Amino acid sequence: MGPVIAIANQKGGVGKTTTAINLGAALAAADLKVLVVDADAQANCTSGLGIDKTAVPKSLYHALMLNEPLEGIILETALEGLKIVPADKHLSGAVIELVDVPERESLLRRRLAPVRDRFHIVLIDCPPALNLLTLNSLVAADQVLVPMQCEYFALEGVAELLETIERVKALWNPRLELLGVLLTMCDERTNLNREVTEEIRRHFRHQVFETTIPRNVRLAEAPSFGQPILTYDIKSKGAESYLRLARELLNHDQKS
Amino acid sequence: MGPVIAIANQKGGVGKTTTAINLGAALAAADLKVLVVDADAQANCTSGLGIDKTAVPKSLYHALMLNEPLEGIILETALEGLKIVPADKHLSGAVIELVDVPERESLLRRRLAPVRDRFHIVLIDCPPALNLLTLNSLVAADQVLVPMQCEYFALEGVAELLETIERVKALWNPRLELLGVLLTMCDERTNLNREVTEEIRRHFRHQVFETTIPRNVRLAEAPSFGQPILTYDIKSKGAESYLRLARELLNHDQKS
Ligand SMILES: Nc1ncnc2c1ncn2[C@@H]1O[C@H](COP(=O)(O)OP(=O)(O)OP(=O)(O)O)[C@@H](O)[C@H]1O
Ligand SMILES: Nc1ncnc2c1ncn2[C@@H]1O[C@H](COP(=O)(O)OP(=O)(O)OP(=O)(O)O)[C@@H](O)[C@H]1O
Ligand SMILES: [Mg+2]
Ligand SMILES: [Mg+2]
Repeated sequence: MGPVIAIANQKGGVGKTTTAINLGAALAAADLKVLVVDADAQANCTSGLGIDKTAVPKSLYHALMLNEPLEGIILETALEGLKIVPADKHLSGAVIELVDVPERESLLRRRLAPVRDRFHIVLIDCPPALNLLTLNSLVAADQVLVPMQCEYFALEGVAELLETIERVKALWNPRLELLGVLLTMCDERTNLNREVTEEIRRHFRHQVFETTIPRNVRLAEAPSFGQPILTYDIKSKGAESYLRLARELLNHDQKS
Repeated sequence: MGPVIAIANQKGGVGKTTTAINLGAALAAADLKVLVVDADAQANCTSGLGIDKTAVPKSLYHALMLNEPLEGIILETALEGLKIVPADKHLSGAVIELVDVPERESLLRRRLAPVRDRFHIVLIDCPPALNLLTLNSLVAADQVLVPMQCEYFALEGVAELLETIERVKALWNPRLELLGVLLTMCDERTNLNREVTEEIRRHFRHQVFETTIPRNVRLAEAPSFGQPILTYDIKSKGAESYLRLARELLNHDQKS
């Protein structure tokens, strides 16, 4: 049974979805069976993998709020070996509806339990908030991957995210670990990038992935074709960096 | 009594905070009295204006949840004419605590009422979610300014945001109008930028600001010095574009 990895950071626009899609695709290209769970009502992960979010029969919403098994919700993607639990806009209601549900924080963990064994790895794309959907993802996860832009505001939110991870670990999920920080949209040419990167590496030391993701417009273009970067432009720097990240992930045991 | 403008988009990282800080500063530089309200628990707007978010005595949380008047919460910034209602991390609790409060959606409107007259304009920096804090901001606002990146995922979320604005208008705030869409982090050199910009202009026509904000690293550097771009680097393209935006805002009545 492979790990469940939550891709989380409450800071918006740091590359959570881009990482879920492209790390997922790179792992599937290495012949792993991968499940991506889209836990964001924006459903960017769903559409980035070529699925029409307005035509999805059932979504994560049905699993969390209507007790439907994931079995009947999981969809294929264009990539062999990569499946998805899609999101739809009903999910934005779940954040409030979940408030009154008993054991609301462990719904996703319970829904995942019957299907986990069929996959080598599960990636959960979280919304840009420390809300009940992110909480469900952290309780269901074994590890957390934190994408971070090399910019000032990115540094600000980390303390709160780490606090949340510690709280989840203490209250609901003792095995939860920080898998690592992934530096995204890096532009080596700017001083800001260098300064913030140094600060992040000083703070997190060996918990920062060696692989960094460069700013690469091909990564931003690929979702408009509903494709991961590997099928959209395999020769791009974006594709190269996510393949390297997949290799790094597979080669190390624990970063801790 | 000047307008209250909510700066909102549930898509993360599109430049909401950067716009609140720098449009606010540009309007204050034009001798207007400006109030910025930080409605995001990340408190990026608070720290981007040089205020230590961990040392804030009282925040928007105290106004919403503890009935404290804004009078005693508003802080000065380093800029003459620009004041702020700061955020702090307690605000992340408010999203859940507000669920059970009667008339929870109009708390901010009621707290703003006694102080609005002292300002020519109020800008509200919203979090990247359609949650109760964003709802409060939309109910309190006269107009909504929607920053959008010129990228594919940015297009995806617009329909939902417009639906939310219409719902707020129908249920709680009949005067709420879309002030305009602001294109941010524009990189004229890429095809993606041109294609998405055309699509946005086709869809929104005259409701897109003529001023666009270019990608400019000085805008990302300024917050690490706790300064708006005008005091950090007045000669930068970032400063120029926000001054132009302030002029455009002051010169037009309604975009509708
Ligand atoms: N390395 C990169 N280079 C260039 N563009 C990128 C890169 N990574 C992501 N993008 C683009 O930047 C934007 C933000 O990325 P993405 O949507 O993946 O972030 P997110 O953290 O999932 O956002 P949200 O907080 O809204 O969920 C998207 O338009 C995406 O296409
Ligand atoms: N025009 C620009 N050029 C370059 N960098 C920018 C520009 N506008 C914003 N940034 C940087 O991009 C990142 C995202 O911007 P910002 O934090 O303002 O977005 P936001 O919509 O407020 O994000 P969130 O959804 O997390 O609240 C920040 O690091 C900011 O400094
Ligand atoms: Mg996302
Ligand atoms: Mg912000």
